[in-house]
Amino acid sequence: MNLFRLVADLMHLVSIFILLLKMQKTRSVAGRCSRISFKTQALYATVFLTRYTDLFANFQSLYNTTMKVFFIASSLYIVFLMKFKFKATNDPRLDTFKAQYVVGGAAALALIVNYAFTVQEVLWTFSIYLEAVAILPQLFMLTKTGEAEVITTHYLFALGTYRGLYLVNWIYRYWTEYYVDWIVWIAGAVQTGLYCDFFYIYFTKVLKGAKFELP
Amino acid sequence: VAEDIEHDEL
Repeated sequence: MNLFRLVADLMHLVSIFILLLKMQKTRSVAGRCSRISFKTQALYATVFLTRYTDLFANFQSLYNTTMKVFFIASSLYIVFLMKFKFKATNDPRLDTFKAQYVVGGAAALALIVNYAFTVQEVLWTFSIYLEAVAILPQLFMLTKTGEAEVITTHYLFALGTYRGLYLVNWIYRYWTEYYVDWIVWIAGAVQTGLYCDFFYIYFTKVLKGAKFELP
Repeated sequence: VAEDIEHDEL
């Protein structure tokens, strides 16, 4: 464990708390002028469920197990809130990204490019590929509405920072322990790349007090 | 070998 990875994981936690806070605060997932994509949240729940199949079989540390449990539980809770509690405020007409294609693509790629052709490894690889593109429905929704509530942009910023710090962590681990993981690196680079446009607008507008609006 | 693969990151 290094500092980059620790802060990255903490930013991931922060992003989830921001999301829960937003949902509780507005008592809806719709909010005033920005929305949370149910598809993105459902994809994240799928990511955690397929990645941590070793939860009971492989104990690494209390930290590792606690985080895994938290990510699975919180993602399922968010999906539950959106599907049942705040269903009326969730507008599927804006959540139009074709998620089935990225699920299919990630599954196909996981069957072809993996470290070992076992059920657990293919599921793990699938979760890595799926996480890389899981934010797309949310970003797509943002593009469609053209603007976002500040709290939604903070959520995306925390998520993007978490991914960015993982990139730094891999460079650090490569030099200090000769750690190599091509599948995670390439998927992670793609995932972080998706946040570039968002980061640009976040830094140039939101941090200067302006509203998040697409040009 | 599959048993050697350990994913220590989250």
